Amino acid sequence: VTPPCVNVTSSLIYLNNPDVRKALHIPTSVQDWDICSGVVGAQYVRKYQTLYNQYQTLVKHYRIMVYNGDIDMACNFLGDEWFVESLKLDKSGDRREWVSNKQIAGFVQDYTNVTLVTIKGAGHMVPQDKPAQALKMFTAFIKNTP
Amino acid sequence: GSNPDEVLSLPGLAVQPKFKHYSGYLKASGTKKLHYWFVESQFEPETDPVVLWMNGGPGCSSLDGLLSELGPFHLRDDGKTVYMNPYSWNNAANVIFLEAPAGVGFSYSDDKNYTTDDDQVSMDNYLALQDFFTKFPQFSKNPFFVTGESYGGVYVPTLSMRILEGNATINMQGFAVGNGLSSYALNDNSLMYFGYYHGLFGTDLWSQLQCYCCNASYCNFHDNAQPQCSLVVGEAMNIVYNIGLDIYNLYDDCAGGIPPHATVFKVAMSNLFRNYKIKYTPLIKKPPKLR
Repeated sequence: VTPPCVNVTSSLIYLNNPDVRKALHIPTSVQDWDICSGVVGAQYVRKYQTLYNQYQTLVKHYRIMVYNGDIDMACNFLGDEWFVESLKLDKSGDRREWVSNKQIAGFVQDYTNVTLVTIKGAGHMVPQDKPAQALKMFTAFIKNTP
Repeated sequence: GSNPDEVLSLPGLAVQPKFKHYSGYLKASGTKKLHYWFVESQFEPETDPVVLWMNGGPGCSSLDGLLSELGPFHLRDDGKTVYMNPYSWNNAANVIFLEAPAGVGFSYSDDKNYTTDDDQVSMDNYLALQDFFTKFPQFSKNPFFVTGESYGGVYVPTLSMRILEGNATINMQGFAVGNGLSSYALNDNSLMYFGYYHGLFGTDLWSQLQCYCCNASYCNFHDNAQPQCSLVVGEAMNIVYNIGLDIYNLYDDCAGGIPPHATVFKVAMSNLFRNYKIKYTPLIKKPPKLR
């Protein structure tokens, strides 16, 4: 059940080291750590085909950021862009580039209470692929700055 | 006072960090205990926001988020040496990494029943979050955000709904979703355009996709009743998924190379084109046995 093209060997070695488990207060009776659980995944019941209704409610109360590394194919940026557009929120300003380290880091579109961001050249795991850009984006979001 | 969950010495780290961090369990419903690893902010933990992070799957561990993505502790290839990530999100916030649902990573349930669903998971995460603020009441007034990626696209808004509708004292400000699953239909349909406009599909295949899956105004690749459509979508997915491209990062190398013959990656595939039974054809056929 390890996702394809992902190397988790170092995490497997580290987290299954008895000294590490002890430091993290994991009882010896608890199962070995693995990146994904086949047991959980196989029995999992999905109840929502779309999160449209949840977003329609939540956008009235909370600040939301939807971001996408733009070369991921598992959950690609275009699908999430279409999803945010389907909410039919008012746009504030034009779609624009955003910059990190004097380079265009991606593109951003603001809506009422929602910010839609792409991170150029990042895949599914954005903070792993573009760590500096991810931190800048995250910090701007929690501080509510552009 | 002292907290029994505090991690006093992390193996493999040459110098212990100046910020505090904690690892332990949070109570969910029934006999479920969810493992968390909480890293305080490196600068002003008393006032910085508290952020919950959840990886997806469903069924994958958020410790990957900590050790490979946004956490402060990253691992060398030897699996023994830990180094500090200068771009950790705890540069700006206190971050909780939660392993959920029970059965994932170090999370468990005494009754070993790991059947669950989206609603149960959101409730268990909500209960665990309340237990977190019982353990750490000093953070209950800090601004709070829910974040996650991938199937976190379901976990994050459903937990946010619990927080909105519940009566727990949480200073919820917002949520963020990275490369999240927000709609199966939009995710499937957009992927075909993504593949074509990144040059993965040739003109012949694209023409067939349009011919069998589209009408004059709309293409439905997601759950098209036409058998020819599902066949050509299967052909397209074979290219996206099964010929050695990294589905998570188109321009990166696939760790381990082209997947071996007949490898089935259940977790990754479970979120795409769930309405079809796609038969994947390996790029490299298994060689005949030599005598």
